[in-house]
Amino acid sequence: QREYAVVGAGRFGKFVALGLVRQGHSVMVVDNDPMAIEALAGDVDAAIRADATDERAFRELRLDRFGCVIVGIGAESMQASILVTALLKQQGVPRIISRAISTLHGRVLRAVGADEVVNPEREMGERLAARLSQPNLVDQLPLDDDTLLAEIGCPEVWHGKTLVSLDVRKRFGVSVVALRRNDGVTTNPEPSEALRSDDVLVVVGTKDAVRRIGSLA
Amino acid sequence: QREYAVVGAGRFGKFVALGLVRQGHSVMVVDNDPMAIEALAGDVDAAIRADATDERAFRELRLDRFGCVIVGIGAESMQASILVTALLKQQGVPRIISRAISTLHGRVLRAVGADEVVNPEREMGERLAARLSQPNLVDQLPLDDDTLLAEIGCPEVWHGKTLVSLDVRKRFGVSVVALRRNDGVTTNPEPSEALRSDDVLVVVGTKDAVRRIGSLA
Ligand SMILES: Nc1ncnc2c1ncn2[C@@H]1O[C@H](COP(=O)(O)OP(=O)(O)OP(=O)(O)O)[C@@H](O)[C@H]1O
Ligand SMILES: Nc1ncnc2c1ncn2[C@@H]1O[C@H](COP(=O)(O)OP(=O)(O)OP(=O)(O)O)[C@@H](O)[C@H]1O
Repeated sequence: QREYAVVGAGRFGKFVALGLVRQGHSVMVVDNDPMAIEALAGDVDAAIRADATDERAFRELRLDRFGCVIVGIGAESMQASILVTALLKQQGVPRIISRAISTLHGRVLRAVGADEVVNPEREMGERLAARLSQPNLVDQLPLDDDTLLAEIGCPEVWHGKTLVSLDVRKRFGVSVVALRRNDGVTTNPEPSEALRSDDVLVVVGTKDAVRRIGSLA
Repeated sequence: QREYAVVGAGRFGKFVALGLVRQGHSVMVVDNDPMAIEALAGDVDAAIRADATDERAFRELRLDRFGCVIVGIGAESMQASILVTALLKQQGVPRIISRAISTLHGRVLRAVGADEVVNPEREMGERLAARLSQPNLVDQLPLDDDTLLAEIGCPEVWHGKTLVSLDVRKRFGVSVVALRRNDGVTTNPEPSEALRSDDVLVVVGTKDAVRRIGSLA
């Protein structure tokens, strides 16, 4: 159970704070908008109204007590998120995660001390685009630069066939590491397992190999 | 290769559009802000400046030509996103994906015709909270309500041990479906494989089982 602080509790910062509370951590929130503070006051350990770019107010917050601080300030003020990140670095906070509005903004945040930069709109926009492009693609998890793990709806043409008869690994270059059905998930499924068109296959392979299967009828 | 339209090209909508273009689809963007249109005009097939809540302007866009329309309008106007979603439904667009600002907003969007609702700030906030809570947890992919697939850094205490000696499935209730090392990804690793502390394990199990491993030293 660790202590976190979130500076800037707009919608993104608020959900980071609430998610951390749900996992049993103690969370302090800082925001200069009293409405944002009021919305969270009952749900977090401390909710403090302050302008985090005001150096004196910032020092009084004692944010150096925290192992990790998330800066959730967004489009309203790139300047504020940069200044707060720099102050946190100066304060010696071990891990600083800052929200970026653009690639350039992200570069600046890293330059002034962010250990990690997140861009929620960008990441979700790209995820949605990837999901739409491959209708069979239920979800995906990149393993490294060349290898992708993906959940793919069983192609219609594979219905009733066994994994061994399909020779998936040789013909398609992917491994089927798990199978999801209504009655649960089976890992390392038997080669003699007959697939059903409502199965979801968990496969590992190159992006192209996965894409080929995702676009089978 | 399919045709998509994005109504509301703020940061989220813009990345959906650009992601779809990158995957080889044709994309039309509609926004009433000329700056948003100018920023995308060179990168998409069509970028049209219009107020999508104006019924006459909306009809002229012929959005019924598209199999899927994404409504990226956000906090600036919940009202506009609701009205545009309703107009798209009326127009008979087969798949409508709308951005929600809150749970209530999402319920309203579904009621007026959205097939799917996305909330980028919420989803990324919750993902970040989950990732922070379990430092060994590199990434995760929920398979169903009880089952989680997760990438977990190898616990230090497992260094040098083999999968069979650790008896991972019996003692921890997870299957190790793949192993990631610098030299690549191995699926269905051998039981005699000796783990290294810089390995990343891809495991499948219940949320609790995965969490237990994620919190081993
Ligand atoms: N100097 C500051 N000190 C403290 N809080 C700040 C400061 N500047 C902005 N904030 C707060 O940061 C929060 C999020 O910032 P902003 O409104 O820029 O993001 P947003 O893009 O609208 O956020 P979201 O998409 O998360 O709702 C707001 O609640 C705002 O009050
Ligand atoms: N009636 C409308 N017709 C067309 N476009 C609209 C309309 N209302 C808003 N938009 C556009 O939708 C886009 C995104 O909306 P908004 O600014 O509400 O979202 P945001 O939360 O700031 O977005 P993001 O986080 O994606 O940057 C803006 O570019 C805006 O011009």
